[in-house]
Amino acid sequence: MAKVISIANPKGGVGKTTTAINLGASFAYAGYKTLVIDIDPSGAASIGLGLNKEEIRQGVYDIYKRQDGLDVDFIEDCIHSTSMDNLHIIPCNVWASEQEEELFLMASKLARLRLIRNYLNKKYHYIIIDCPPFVGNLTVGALAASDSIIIPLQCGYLSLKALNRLMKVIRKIQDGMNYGLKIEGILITLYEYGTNVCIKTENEARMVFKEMVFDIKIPKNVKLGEAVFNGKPVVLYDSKSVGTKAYLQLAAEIVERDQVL
Amino acid sequence: MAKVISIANPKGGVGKTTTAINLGASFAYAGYKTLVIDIDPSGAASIGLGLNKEEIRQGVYDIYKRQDGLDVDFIEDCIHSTSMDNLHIIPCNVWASEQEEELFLMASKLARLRLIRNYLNKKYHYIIIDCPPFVGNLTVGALAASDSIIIPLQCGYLSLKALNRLMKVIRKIQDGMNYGLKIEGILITLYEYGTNVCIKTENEARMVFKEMVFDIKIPKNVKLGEAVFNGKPVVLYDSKSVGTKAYLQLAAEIVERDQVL
Ligand SMILES: Nc1ncnc2c1ncn2[C@@H]1O[C@H](COP(=O)(O)OP(=O)(O)OP(=O)(O)O)[C@@H](O)[C@H]1O
Ligand SMILES: Nc1ncnc2c1ncn2[C@@H]1O[C@H](COP(=O)(O)OP(=O)(O)OP(=O)(O)O)[C@@H](O)[C@H]1O
Ligand SMILES: [Mg+2]
Ligand SMILES: [Mg+2]
Repeated sequence: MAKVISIANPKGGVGKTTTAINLGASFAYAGYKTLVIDIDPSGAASIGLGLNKEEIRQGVYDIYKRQDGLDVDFIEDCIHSTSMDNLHIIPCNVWASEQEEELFLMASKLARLRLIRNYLNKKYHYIIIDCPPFVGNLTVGALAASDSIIIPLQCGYLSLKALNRLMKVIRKIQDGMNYGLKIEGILITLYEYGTNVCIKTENEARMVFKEMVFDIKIPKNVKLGEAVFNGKPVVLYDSKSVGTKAYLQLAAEIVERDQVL
Repeated sequence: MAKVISIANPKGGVGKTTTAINLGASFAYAGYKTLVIDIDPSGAASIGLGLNKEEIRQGVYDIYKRQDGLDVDFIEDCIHSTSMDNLHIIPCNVWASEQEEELFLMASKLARLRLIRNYLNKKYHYIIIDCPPFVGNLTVGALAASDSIIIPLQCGYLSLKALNRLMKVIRKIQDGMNYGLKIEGILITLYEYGTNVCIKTENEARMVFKEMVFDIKIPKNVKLGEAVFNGKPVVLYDSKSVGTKAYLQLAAEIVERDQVL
């Protein structure tokens, strides 16, 4: 039975895609079969995992568009391999603004991701969904299909303020479509030791959200930015970097919690 | 006649709100009557300029909702003052996800912002629209009402890749709703001298987009992050900081270009 985790926060640039790619790669590195699903029309996770447009057969756009059944052959055609053995991706194959608008409309089929989950359960240990920087149907559909959500929190006042808005959306989904949705945790990202903004953000987040905030923080690490230029997760780009260690630690903590359950 | 500039980029966290607030404050500091319009449902620009929910009378939500004429008294009721004399704001007064969904639907009235522009022309020299991190009707409506667009570009591979997507949207608007829309410039933000990611980003942006890229870069400056915690533009928070200097320089360059026209 796969565990499905959404990485979501309507605040932009907080490290959602960086977390989806590198947490996914950390699970894969530890030997767990992992799938990343990229539902952001910008296709950032697909780009960050080195996929080229020409290699992409089908993807999230087709999952929402398909009228017939979601059979095995179709779903397999949406799954693409990456530079890591245990890591696959279903890309968000949207290339023009017309298609993007179409995807937004089709995303009202909120149960789509839940439907394909049944097939994927047998094949993967972890499924990670990278969400776009807004709250519409794409993100709601992802949360409806998820066991839990990781909320990246970049240091800063605007990110803190955005958390309250997101918590309201999560509660609405827990009251309606998916009462089993848990908050895996709030993950402090892009942390710079010793700066006022980061100290204040961490203090406030731990005061308000208490044990919901992961002990582990993802430090600001240039290797995480450089890895993306090379289309690789940081564990392959620079296995000794602090970014790599932090995401491996995060994966280990989540795996440990799952085994206890 | 006011000049209307949209700050837009669907890539999240690139410094749109930081630019809207601080470019606006720089125009105001130089004596130009300036209005910021916050069309991002997260309300980041309103928060960053220190507005409290209790003080807000009406705003962008009401502009889209109003059935009757957009008369003088109504528009004045949407305009709020800030901690600076020449700087006003029309906040995005959306507090619940139901209202947010409603705003998305109402935003199909793409000419709304153009309608209120006629009234605002007489009152302001500069009007700056802070856009949300996606491409939907809110941003399209803003671009339809604008003279030009500033595109903040954070250093990084994903931001570079997102530029092509944005340029397609801009061309579509130039071919349709607003053939007069110009690109004021691509503004490199959060620049950290000497890092590979920033050097590569600047080189690639200047190679591909040439003189479209501002000479001025906005450096990464902790004072810009701290100012937001205090609900103030950086020019009021720390007038000697490099962040303040960079945005004052940007404002001066735009004013100079406008006078030459
Ligand atoms: N810990 C980190 N250290 C250094 N750079 C980072 C780190 N995390 C993210 N980044 C960089 O910060 C930028 C924003 O990160 P990312 O794109 O992952 O955020 P996002 O939340 O997915 O953005 P969006 O809202 O656009 O989807 C990227 O350029 C990324 O490479
Ligand atoms: N030059 C800078 N130096 C330091 N911090 C900055 C700078 N520019 C922006 N920031 C910080 O980076 C974060 C992202 O900036 P901001 O929120 O302005 O981006 P945005 O594009 O408006 O994001 P969104 O996509 O969510 O609307 C904020 O915490 C902000 O305070
Ligand atoms: Mg992303
Ligand atoms: Mg913003």
